[in-house]
Amino acid sequence: EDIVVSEVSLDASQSRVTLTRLPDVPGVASRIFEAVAEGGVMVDMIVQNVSHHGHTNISFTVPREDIDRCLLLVREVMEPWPEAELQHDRQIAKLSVAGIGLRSHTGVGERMFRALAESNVNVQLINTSEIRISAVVAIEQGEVAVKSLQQAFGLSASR
Amino acid sequence: EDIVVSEVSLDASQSRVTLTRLPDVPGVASRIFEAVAEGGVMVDMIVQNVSHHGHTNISFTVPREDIDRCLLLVREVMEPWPEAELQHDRQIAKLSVAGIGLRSHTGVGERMFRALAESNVNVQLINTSEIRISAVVAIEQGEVAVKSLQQAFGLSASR
Ligand SMILES: C[C@@H](O)[C@H](N)C(=O)O
Ligand SMILES: C[C@@H](O)[C@H](N)C(=O)O
Repeated sequence: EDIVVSEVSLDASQSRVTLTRLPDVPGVASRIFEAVAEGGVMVDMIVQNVSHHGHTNISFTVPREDIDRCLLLVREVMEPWPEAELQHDRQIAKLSVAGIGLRSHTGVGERMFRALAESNVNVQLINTSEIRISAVVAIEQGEVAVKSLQQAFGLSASR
Repeated sequence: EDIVVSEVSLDASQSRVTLTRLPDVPGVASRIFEAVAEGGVMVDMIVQNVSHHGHTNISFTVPREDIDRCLLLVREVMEPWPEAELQHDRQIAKLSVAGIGLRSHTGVGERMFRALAESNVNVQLINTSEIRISAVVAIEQGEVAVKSLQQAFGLSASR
């Protein structure tokens, strides 16, 4: 099972953008990411959870050097959504556990979240794929978090 | 740029579980996924967005044949969180656009969301990685959605 996870990493180079109270109707995600793409800003994680009373939030992460420009690009297209708000977190820590077949190896996510919990690290965003589970935490918890994951998976960090 | 995206797929075999109004404190994600893992249920997507007033939601997807058992497992561990609620969607359609280097190819996400929007498909959840962008939509929109993505990326669907 230790062969399943090949890498634990900390990425402290990104910022988070979150649009809240977006109308949950077709065309909203498209409008946002069209603006960001046309501005040439690279997007790493995109996270959207289910809506509540017709509204939902979309968060995404970008390189820190692009955050200010990204916020300008996004604000420009928010006009049709007067209730929506824009928030951001300039400094975030993204922890990733990478491997193969994470879906069928049911213990990996559990082990990652348990290691973070035991180190009192709070998970702010979660995003997953077959080969990577990522959790965003506060920047000041990044070092503790990656050490905790290293220990849990018996690996040294790659950054 | 067409070389970047190698596959468009529709997965109509999963169900969604969402826990709402969870306290946003360490140990919550761990407790949930420990219960699911110990029950032997495979988890595909996990999505959590940022909290609001100390609460947040966690959604995840599982094979449809496991949904009932999964709900039982999760309910058992929700006792410490009296405000939390459990919802699910038995039938969801997960659309994925797969390729390489999706982070640096800023047009892929935009093209995917635009194709869905133009077909009036509403995006319920979004989850991303370097090699895959996934959007969950209502089951009845799955076919329209995958055809729209096939057309947008010039590929036939793989399922
Ligand atoms: C919120 C956003 O994802 C919207 N549901 C859309 O389809 O664009
Ligand atoms: C909501 C959940 O992710 C919580 N923040 C935790 O760290 O477990």
